[in-house]
Amino acid sequence: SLQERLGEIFRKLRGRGKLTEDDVNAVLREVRMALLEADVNLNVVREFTKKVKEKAVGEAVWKSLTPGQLVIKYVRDELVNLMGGDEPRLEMSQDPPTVIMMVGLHGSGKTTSSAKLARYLKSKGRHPMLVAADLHRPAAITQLQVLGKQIDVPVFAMGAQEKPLSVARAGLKAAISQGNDVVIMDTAGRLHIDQELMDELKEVRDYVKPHEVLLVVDAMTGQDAVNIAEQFNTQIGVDGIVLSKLDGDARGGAALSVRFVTGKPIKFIGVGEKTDALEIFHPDRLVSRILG
Amino acid sequence: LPGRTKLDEDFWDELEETLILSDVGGMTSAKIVDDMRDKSKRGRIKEPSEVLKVLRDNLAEIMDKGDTSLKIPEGELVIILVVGVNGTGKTTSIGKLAYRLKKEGRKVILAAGDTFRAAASEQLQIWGQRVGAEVIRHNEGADPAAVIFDAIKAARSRGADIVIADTAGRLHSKVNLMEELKKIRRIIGREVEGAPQEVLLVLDATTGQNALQQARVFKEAVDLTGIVITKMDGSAKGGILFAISDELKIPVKFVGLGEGIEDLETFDPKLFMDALIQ
Ligand SMILES: Nc1nc2c(ncn2[C@@H]2O[C@H](COP(=O)(O)OP(=O)(O)OP(=O)(O)O)[C@@H](O)[C@H]2O)c(=O)[nH]1
Ligand SMILES: Nc1nc2c(ncn2[C@@H]2O[C@H](COP(=O)(O)OP(=O)(O)OP(=O)(O)O)[C@@H](O)[C@H]2O)c(=O)[nH]1
Ligand SMILES: [Mg+2]
Ligand SMILES: [Mg+2]
Repeated sequence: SLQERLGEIFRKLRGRGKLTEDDVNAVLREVRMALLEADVNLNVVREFTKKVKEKAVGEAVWKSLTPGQLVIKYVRDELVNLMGGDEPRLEMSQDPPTVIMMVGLHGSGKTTSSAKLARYLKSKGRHPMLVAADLHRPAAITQLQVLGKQIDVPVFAMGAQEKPLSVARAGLKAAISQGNDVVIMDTAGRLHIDQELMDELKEVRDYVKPHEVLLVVDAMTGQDAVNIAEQFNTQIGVDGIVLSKLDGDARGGAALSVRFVTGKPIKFIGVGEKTDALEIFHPDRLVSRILG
Repeated sequence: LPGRTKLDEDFWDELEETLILSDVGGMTSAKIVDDMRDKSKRGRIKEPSEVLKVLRDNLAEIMDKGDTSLKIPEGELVIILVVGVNGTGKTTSIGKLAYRLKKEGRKVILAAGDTFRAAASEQLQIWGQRVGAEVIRHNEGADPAAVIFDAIKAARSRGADIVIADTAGRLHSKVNLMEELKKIRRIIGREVEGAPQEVLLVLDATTGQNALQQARVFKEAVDLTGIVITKMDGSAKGGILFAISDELKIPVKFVGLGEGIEDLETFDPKLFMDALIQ
């Protein structure tokens, strides 16, 4: 573990007197390696270890009886500082319905998270409607309908030959006329480098004017997380992140990368396949996980 | 890297960075670069372009597990079991694979062994229609082994020679789900001699270091004959495949390059390394 490795390094450095640049770099190399193995993006790791270095070369570390633990504390504090901060809430519109759009890469968990979110909001007294705006994936509409039925939430759908924009427009109209105060729009998985599909998403966003665009990110995503987050945020605009599949054993460093690159908060985490498996995000728990 | 003209610190740093950014892994990348530095000193390699060429060749060799074709002999009933964590592209890859096998003249039946997830069977049925392959399915909540068992019966009675069995996505850390998968494999083996002839792990190219753990656990549970790496049409490079090849020796057999029926290619270690280290 990082704790053990740092302990090892400081043991070797004890009795030498002053901490040299090389010593500090040895410590930072261990921190860097731990973060990389946890899938934090390399450039994020570099920025991050710079911040830790400023603290780590201070007197406190050298005077401490447990310098390894102190460095970990600095790393942990800096991580929590980066991940935490704002109170991650969903913005409910003063002028309903509140429109939430779920976006992200293929298989990240958008459809399942849409249903989980609908169930969660329903439990809070809202009247959500799900809109099946993925017209591309085979049986995507059916998938959302089956989930909607399980949680007793209406699903607006049209024929599979329709265009996403038409479904989004009609879905919004239906929600307004039926008095739903939240619309959760599922969209097709797409690559951030597929310009045609990113433009399609922009078009839907421009028409629907979502109050919340939630980027669904798989917790096991590797270095590519920064590219995904960067493109979705600059091209579409992201208001929050849903980090899915945290019930696995992936360390989840992608969360740090996404937060670092977009500055947007993780609003929810997916912790299972069932519709009740959605939780509010707690930065300290994720930080412990990333640090292994 | 393309612009570099001398083997200085910057070159080695940039090489390591390229590997890390491709998900090769922090420790693995450091080791590869250290080894390459030693080799270059001993072999007196002075040119960055030559270092890159040697590296690509060496790594391609580690990734090359020889024959990447499927072990699907004619004249016997072949069962291909497809496994992996949630959302990696199993169902889609089965559709693509069925299409490829049909084009090669095989008679394929698909088993909708994901009886858990909403509309999983419907999704596979649509692929079956696109390909022209019969799909055997039960209702949601049925026993997955029973579906596969029925597909085997159907294959025998219809004279089909390949059954591709879809399974529900499952996180390798869920012991009960891995036990269910072991049971499915046992039942297949009891019903058909020598089956499943192929057990393919489907990995998502955007996955980071966790893919190595996925491969370890799935291999331990049901033994793997090959890997399908999907979503390589994205910007992720799938670098974790190197550690998987090196440690577990599982051959990568196919690459998924899109959502379409023809977007499946045979894995080529040289092409893979060319994309990883340009
Ligand atoms: N274990 C676990 N599985 C999840 C979670 N969220 C989603 N899944 C599973 O991940 C797989 C993909 O989920 P989907 O909701 O279909 O993903 P998607 O983003 O809509 O996929 P596309 O529409 O194809 O892009 C399914 O098997 C889900 O059951 C989670 O938090 N934990
Ligand atoms: N771009 C791209 N998308 C892919 C590829 N393979 C699969 N997909 C997409 O990834 C998403 C998930 O694919 P599925 O086939 O449902 O994945 P799965 O592993 O069966 O998912 P579960 O059964 O829920 O675990 C779908 O949107 C597919 O179209 C690929 O090679 N490239
Ligand atoms: Mg979906
Ligand atoms: Mg599937």
